[in-house]
Amino acid sequence: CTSLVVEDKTGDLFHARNLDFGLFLGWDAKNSTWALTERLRPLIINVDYQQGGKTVGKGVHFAGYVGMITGMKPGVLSLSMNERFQAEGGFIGIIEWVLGQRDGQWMGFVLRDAVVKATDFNSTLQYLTSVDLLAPGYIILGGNSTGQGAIITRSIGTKADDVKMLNPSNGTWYLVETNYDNWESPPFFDNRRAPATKCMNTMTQANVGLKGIFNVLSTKPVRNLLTTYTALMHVRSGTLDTYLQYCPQPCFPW
Amino acid sequence: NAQDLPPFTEDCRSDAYPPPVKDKVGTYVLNLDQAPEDRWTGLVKPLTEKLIVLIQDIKDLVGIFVNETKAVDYLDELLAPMADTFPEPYPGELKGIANATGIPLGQVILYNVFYEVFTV
Repeated sequence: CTSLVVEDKTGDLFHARNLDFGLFLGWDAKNSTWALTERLRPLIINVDYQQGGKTVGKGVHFAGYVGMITGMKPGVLSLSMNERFQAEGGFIGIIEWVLGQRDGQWMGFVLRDAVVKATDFNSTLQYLTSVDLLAPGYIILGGNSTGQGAIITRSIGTKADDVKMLNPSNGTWYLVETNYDNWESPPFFDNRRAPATKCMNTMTQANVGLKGIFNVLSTKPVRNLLTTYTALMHVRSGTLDTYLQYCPQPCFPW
Repeated sequence: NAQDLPPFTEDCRSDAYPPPVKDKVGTYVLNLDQAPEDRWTGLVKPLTEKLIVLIQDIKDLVGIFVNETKAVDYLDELLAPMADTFPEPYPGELKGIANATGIPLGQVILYNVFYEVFTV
């Protein structure tokens, strides 16, 4: 996955993400594609959460998966979650859950509740920094005012290893998160961060908008064989546009 | 470092937007005033076949390592009761999806906790 949260020169915020999934979960030799990735694409749907006829949240789902890993509260905030690989992964959380220890919560459910019930960026940031989770992950959050952008690096339990914030006044006008800790270099065999960063700098802050960040996320290898969709979110207007993504060969497997 | 070399990398795109209209994803309205058991039916029922194919793929993968039938039966037995341990409204929503698609509840739950499982 690759998530971007970006501030333009007027202080407006944009959030976008590629959802990559299906690594090593079956290779379709005939089509040179990952089997599960191709199975997931037809199930992608935007969901407009309504209560009393009013939209209270929006999300991008694989049909049948009720949790939220991409979503927004129009006018308030946007969210995406990327996988974090850690030795202490979700399995420990599942064992604890099965053994009756129910403090930890399931990522998709927590994020959906956080978005639908969100009142503002800061309280949601605090909540997602400390909520007890069963699995690690990177939670990328965007708001509706200048500086409201963050990468929360979560371990399982109530621990956040790091919270990296947007800081446009000192030149940090965008944040990029793939699947590795932002304070370390990504592994040589999967460095999508560098090409995403290069293209963000090529675009420059003056050209920030849905078009620019879609182009960045469509550039190989940020777009790769695992990429199922690109979601574009603009909180102030409540825009959530999702487009299926394909990567015809030659294309990097991840 | 093949990832850094063409054809696996390319110059920063400037022509990808707007993408083809056919690739734009539609929207389903989830009415939270509806009972949890019913609110997803309008979405998942028409996609039942595709969901079954997806979950079958995952079961086939499980079958590479262990006896698929036994594993799936065990998973169904282990995971189905988990539904009632989830916070509201998720138990009702997951049961509603299982009813609407005919997919065993345990497998619907496996799909919904797959992120936690996959981090293994």
